[in-house]
Amino acid sequence: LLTTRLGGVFRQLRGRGKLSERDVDEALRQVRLALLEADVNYKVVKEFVAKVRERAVGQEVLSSVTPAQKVVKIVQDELTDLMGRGRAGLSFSPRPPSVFMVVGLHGAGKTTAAAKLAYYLKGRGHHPFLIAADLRRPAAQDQLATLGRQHGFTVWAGPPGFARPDPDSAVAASATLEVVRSGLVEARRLAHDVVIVDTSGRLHVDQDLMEELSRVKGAAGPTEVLLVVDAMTGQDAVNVADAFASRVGIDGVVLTKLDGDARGGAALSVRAVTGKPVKFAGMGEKVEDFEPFSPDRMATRILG
Amino acid sequence: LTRNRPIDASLYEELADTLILGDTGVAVTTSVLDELQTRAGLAGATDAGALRELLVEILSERLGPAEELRLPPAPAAGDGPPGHAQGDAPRTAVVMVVGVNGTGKTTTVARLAHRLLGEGRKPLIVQADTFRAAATEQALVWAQRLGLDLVHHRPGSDPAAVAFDGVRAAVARGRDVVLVDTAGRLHTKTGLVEELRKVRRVLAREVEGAPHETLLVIDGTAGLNSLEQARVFDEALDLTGIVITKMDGTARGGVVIAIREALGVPVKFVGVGERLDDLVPFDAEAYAREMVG
Ligand SMILES: Nc1nc2c(ncn2[C@@H]2O[C@H](COP(=O)(O)OP(=O)(O)OP(=O)(O)O)[C@@H](O)[C@H]2O)c(=O)[nH]1
Ligand SMILES: Nc1nc2c(ncn2[C@@H]2O[C@H](COP(=O)(O)OP(=O)(O)OP(=O)(O)O)[C@@H](O)[C@H]2O)c(=O)[nH]1
Ligand SMILES: [Mg+2]
Ligand SMILES: [Mg+2]
Repeated sequence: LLTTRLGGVFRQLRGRGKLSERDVDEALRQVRLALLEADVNYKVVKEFVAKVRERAVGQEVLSSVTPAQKVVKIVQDELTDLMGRGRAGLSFSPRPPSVFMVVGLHGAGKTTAAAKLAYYLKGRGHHPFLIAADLRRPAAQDQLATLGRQHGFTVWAGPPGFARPDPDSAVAASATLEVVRSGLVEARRLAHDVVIVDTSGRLHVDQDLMEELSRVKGAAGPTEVLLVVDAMTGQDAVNVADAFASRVGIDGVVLTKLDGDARGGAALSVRAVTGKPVKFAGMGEKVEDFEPFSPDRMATRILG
Repeated sequence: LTRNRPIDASLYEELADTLILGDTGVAVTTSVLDELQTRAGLAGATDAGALRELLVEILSERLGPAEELRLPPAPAAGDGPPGHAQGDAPRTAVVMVVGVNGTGKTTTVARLAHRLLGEGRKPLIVQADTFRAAATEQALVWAQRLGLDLVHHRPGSDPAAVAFDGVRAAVARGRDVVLVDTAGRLHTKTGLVEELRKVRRVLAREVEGAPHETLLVIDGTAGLNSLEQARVFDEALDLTGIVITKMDGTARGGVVIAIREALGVPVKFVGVGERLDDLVPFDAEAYAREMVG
């Protein structure tokens, strides 16, 4: 617990009389350790601790009888500021359908998030239509179709008679665009007000696939692009978030597998690097395990 | 120019940055750099080049000697069906693949099957993920690409029953290695970890010494939580190896050092892509060089 650690540090320091800036630096070392152990990116930690230090070396802390509590409060404040106060909701298009596209690394939880988002929005009176635009991963379309059947959503895997090309073939990319375009035509024809597009996992350093994603975005015309990030992602989170944000453009983040015990420092890193809010939290394997993200609960979790 | 740079505090800071950014963790980074400082002094290292070499050496040592899959010998052709046996007698080899959600288990099982085929073995894939949507469809695509058949049950069935059927089928069909793919599960879900223990018990009853390999598949992009995953899965199942996937990205997976040091579990394979041949044996020195840069 950060409070306990800082309490211990300050008790040792008080023994020497009035607190100094150097004493506060010792305490901040503990803050740095706590954040690194939570997988917050090293560079983000350095910047964050520098910000905290500016406030922590003021009289507010140095002359306090409870310096540990003061420092923890500053850290929590700064953390919640960085994570974003209050809940960031989805924005909807003034001209339906609103299109939401999920993107991200392999296995982050995109396909599941697409189904979860559909379930969540259906529960709020929307009529979601899913487009299974991952033509690469074995049985990805089957996976979304199965989830659609289990929970009563329409899942589009391509126009009638559409033959899935070999994922490594040159036509795979154009076939993906065809699935998206034909899916949008169908969604409009059936007057769905929400369309959710699932895309294949890809590495942020795969130039071809990142280029393809920009083209898929062009075809989908999304109201929001959601970067799906696994809560256990480590230091690499900044590289991934930066690449997706700058190459493709994102509007928000879905943080998945928060039902585990990963501290989730990646959430802080992604927010710091992209400025985009985490909008939803994946809290389990079932389609109902999805909720609006709570930044202050996350801040507490990261601090440990 | 960088090789000849003199050794100073800022150089050590840079190395610390590199290790931390590689998900090595603060504890291991501190320990490694302390050792580096001591050995650099003893070796009389005078420049950055020498220091980096020494660091590569230390990391390779900590990752331990290379370890391959340890499987019982395959029965010779025409020996009749393998099964219960003693000591080093030929019998069906059993490999169990486990890990948290989305790390690359199913793809790894396909890649292992591909590798074993190349070694002249006759693998049987046992698709024991009875939970995930379209798990069997996914496995069937891989089985088709490999030219292999596959054992599976309907969704919602007991994975231990699938494992049981899988081993029986292997014996009946003259297969010499069974690869058991299991559903992803967070290590924090005790009931689901217990389910794996039951699968393991069933395998152990069916073949002497099974599972001969229990591999934890971890995601190369994950941070220090992989250590906690390894701790729980090792405690429950006695792991024989780690497979670290998605190492074709920019993450370095440094947490494997902590896993080896804390639990003694070696990395056996590295996933470097999504194709059948994108699984390579772990090479500690090559890994250390990649990390140090
Ligand atoms: N426990 C838990 N598991 C999750 C959560 N979200 C997704 N998963 C699981 O994570 C695994 C991967 O999910 P997918 O939806 O297939 O991930 P993906 O990003 O679509 O993967 P690719 O398409 O291969 O890139 C599955 O086993 C999901 O059930 C979550 O919030 N909690
Ligand atoms: N780039 C890359 N992708 C990989 C690698 N290994 C697996 N993947 C991808 O990661 C995603 C998840 O792989 P799966 O094999 O379905 O993972 P899993 O552990 O079986 O997932 P669950 O059964 O849902 O827990 C797929 O998109 C794979 O193609 C790898 O080494 N490199
Ligand atoms: Mg998917
Ligand atoms: Mg799987």
